[in-house]
Amino acid sequence: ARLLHGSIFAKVIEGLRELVNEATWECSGNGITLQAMDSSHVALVSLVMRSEGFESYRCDRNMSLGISLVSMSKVLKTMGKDDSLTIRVNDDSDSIIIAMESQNQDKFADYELRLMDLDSEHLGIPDTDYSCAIKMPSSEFSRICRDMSIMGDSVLICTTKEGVKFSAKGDLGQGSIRLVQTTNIEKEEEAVIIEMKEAVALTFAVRYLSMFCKAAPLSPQVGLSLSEDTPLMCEFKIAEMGHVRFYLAPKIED
Amino acid sequence: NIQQQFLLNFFKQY
Repeated sequence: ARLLHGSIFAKVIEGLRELVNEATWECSGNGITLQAMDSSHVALVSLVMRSEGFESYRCDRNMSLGISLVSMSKVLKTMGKDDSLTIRVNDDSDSIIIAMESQNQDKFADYELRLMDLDSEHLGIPDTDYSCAIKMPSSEFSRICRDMSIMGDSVLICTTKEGVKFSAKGDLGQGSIRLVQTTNIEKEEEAVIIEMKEAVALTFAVRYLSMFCKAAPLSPQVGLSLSEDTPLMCEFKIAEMGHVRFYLAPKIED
Repeated sequence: NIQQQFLLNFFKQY
């Protein structure tokens, strides 16, 4: 699999590696997918990178590759920001080859990472018709998570037809941020757009929301989909090739 | 805990 902009892959790895340290990458003719739960089984991440999004891609037979995201992250940190990246696995090999090429083709780096033997449990992700779908700037969402984490470890997300309200409370007191739905949309990427079938109010652990925001560099927008008694879906699209979707169980007030 | 079970049930049921 070859990417002209290796930085896309680095952003994917940085977006995943705090939530899951290692994961099984499923490679087929259609592209690369990954599905993994965090260690406490409260969040799940689903990655899709379709073959047509790569500059070149070939997969002669389906492979499940156990990869340490922590190690992969370290190796990718050596990549130049404009480098192209090629990842290859030879048949019956126990390692993955990561090749980086500088833009002006004068520097070639090659790394080999040992593969891990992981038992990959595959869960079915049901198509859900959410009560509410919010689109907003990913930087704005990251900022809100950071600000709300000052006040508490849970964030209540309430949606109304006017907008969406994030609130947190704790020992210090409480705080809330309300975003009004954008009316005159000049730049889609900066708009707050809410499609609401019915209002929802759900509480989530801000620690996880902040971890999800590590994937924000992938896309200027983030999608938040909510329904009562349903895991939150937090989606960052990967331009022209797929997405990273995080799912988080709501805090259920015992 | 409840949340873990909740998440697993949501995806498992499918």
